Amino acid sequence: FSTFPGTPKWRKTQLTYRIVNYTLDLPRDAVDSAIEKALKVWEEVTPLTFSRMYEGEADIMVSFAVGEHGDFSPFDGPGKVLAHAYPPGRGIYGDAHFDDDEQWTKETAGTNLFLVAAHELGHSLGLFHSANTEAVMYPLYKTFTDLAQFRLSQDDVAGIQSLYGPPSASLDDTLVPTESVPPAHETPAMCDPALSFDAVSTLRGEVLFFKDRHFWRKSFRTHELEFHLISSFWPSLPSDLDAAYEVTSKDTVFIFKGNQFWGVRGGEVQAGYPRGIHTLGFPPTVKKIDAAISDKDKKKTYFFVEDKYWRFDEKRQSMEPGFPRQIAEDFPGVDTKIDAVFEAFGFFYFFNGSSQLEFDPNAKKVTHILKSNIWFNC
Amino acid sequence: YPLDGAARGEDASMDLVQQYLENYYNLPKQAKQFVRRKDSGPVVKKIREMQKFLGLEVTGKLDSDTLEVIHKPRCGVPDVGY
Repeated sequence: FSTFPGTPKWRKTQLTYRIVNYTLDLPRDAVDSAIEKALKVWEEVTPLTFSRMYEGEADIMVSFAVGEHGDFSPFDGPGKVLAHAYPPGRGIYGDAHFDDDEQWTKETAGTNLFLVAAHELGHSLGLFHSANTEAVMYPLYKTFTDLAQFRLSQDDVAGIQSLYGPPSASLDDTLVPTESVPPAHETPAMCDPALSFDAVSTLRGEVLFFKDRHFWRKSFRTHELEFHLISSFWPSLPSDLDAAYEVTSKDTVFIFKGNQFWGVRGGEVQAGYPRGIHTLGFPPTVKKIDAAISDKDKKKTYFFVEDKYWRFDEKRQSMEPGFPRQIAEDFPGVDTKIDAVFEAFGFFYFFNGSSQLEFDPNAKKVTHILKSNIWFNC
Repeated sequence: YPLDGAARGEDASMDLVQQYLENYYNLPKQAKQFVRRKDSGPVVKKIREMQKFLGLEVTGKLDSDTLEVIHKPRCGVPDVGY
């Protein structure tokens, strides 16, 4: 990705936009919806919010025009140049112009307004063209066969977050102070001998290793390892997670940060989240979860908090009585604080810093001590 | 006639690429038609820059892939800084 020379960006997070006029190619509500959806794409991965104005000067003025239209950058008839937009600033800056000689559509045939608007509004927010062919900010128009599959590339997310940071976590500020824009993290090196993880979970037969804003995705089937931004898969999730576990019977991974948790199914964050962790039955003294794992055979989920653990009955959907218990009593050998845990090949793998304990739940003993990043074949 | 036709086609492509490079890669307007005379001329350098940026094979020549990309619809903002 790249930004405009001088890196212009908005100095506020609450931006306004106005749709100045409409193309005749589409119903007005289709234009409204395409612009709104395109703004949403960027809103989901930044702290920015957009509110619509119906008159007066908005930060981002969206208009349709043909040929010369008053900015010394005339449009050129059908094809070739589809639209252009200006970097953040006053007056014409921040505005997006669409060539009304194009055949604007809401489908994949013709020129899809949403796809072009997502690109142009990226300029309006300060992104310049990207040389990454997967990026929305790549300058050539690319059709999608399935618009539902549209998502920002990691390059786009990294670009916009280099200007505005990730979305602010909507934490309950009575318990955990709401962060503004957290400082950017370095990209973690997978073979760093000191590498630790925030959380680890299985997902549909793969394993996700979460670290800061990123995660590695390891497939045991293909042995491939991928590295992604969390926000490129789940834009509304926070970074620096605390815990994650999969309930295979629900095809859902539950993600924890602070006193909240989210349910995700594949690439979708489920409706009704985030929820407070206390709805699971934790006492108010528990402010966050260190690690969690769900035993699919026993239908029990274990939550690890400091030196204790709780057990949740997935069938009854309630916390079991008699908990918390000391971790070291029931998991002999696991006597350190736990960063993350997941299950593979019948073993529980407990992570503490750069070390990992392989625990046999049947024999109830630690069978190996390993480096945390052994899964990456370093 | 076929030879003349081919030459005319080549000139048209050159005009198109010249315009493309001026619009999106800051090619100075006086840098005319150096592509066939000199491999290191400004047009060739800009073609290479364009090919690299757009993820094409960097040849410095107006090959079919490059011409195809030039005809594709695109955003009007230049690909390189002002």
